Amino acid sequence: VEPVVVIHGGAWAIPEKICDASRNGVKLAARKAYEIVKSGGSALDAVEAAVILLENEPVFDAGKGSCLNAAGEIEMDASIMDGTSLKAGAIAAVTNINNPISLARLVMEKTDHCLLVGEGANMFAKECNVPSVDPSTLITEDCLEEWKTFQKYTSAVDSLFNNQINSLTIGHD
Amino acid sequence: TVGAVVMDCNGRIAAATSTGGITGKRVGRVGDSPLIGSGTFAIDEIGGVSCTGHGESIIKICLAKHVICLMENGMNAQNAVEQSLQFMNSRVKGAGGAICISASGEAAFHFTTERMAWAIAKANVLSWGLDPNEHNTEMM
Repeated sequence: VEPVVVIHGGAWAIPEKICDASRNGVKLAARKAYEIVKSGGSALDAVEAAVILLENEPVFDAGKGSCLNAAGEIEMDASIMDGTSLKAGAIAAVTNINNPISLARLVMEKTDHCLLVGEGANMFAKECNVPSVDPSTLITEDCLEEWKTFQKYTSAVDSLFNNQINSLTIGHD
Repeated sequence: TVGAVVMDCNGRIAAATSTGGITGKRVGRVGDSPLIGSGTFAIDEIGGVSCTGHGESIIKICLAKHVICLMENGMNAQNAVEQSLQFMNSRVKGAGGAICISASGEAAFHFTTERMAWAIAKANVLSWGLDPNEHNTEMM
């Protein structure tokens, strides 16, 4: 069968200044995955390798370059699914690893579960000897700036209407 | 959010999605990316999908599985992705994007947001784009 790879780097109002880096990132990820399947590798290995490359590229909102939540912290989510066995693995709200997609694959391959979240996901990462990193290494200057702007905006709006802003879901993940 | 869908030489399909969330989101808020059937789905007999965009909207319509169901009923991958995103827009006013590979090896993508970075590698040709209607190609 002719192998096929499709990659996305996120759907949103991507700012002009990161357009070229975004194009280059998805091209590199597609090349990486295609090399793997062309040389006989599995679709699972290829999707994991492609997403790891994108998680390591700070211009994308995943892994390094993740957004900061209301508390100024990083919470990352990921999922992976094998179309043959229908096995799936996912993690949510993990805070201190470089590649959430690899932890999601460990959930798929080393547990009977489909999803581990929060502290449990972080404990599972430790159990699997996934190296933990200082969350500050995952935060980029741009994300910090965006968060500060968000803070300023919400406090301004908050004081203006004097009401608690429950959840300002600005747009997209 | 980032994602990948791949069909290997054995016709096996896998899908993966990863996200760092939304700036200023409530602590503990989880979007579609880790939810099988919403952010990610793969089944060899039909296809694989990875989604991105407004997480709560994608969850409400189970976007990834929605695409798969349309394909299961005979729709090709491109139409399935486009119609699913149009449904999400009309039904829950959400915008987003999705990539898809069908069991026959058709590669598809669509987005209803301003932009989406995408790339396709197939038959030694690399295609990519980001703006609406942008489509670049080069030999691998």
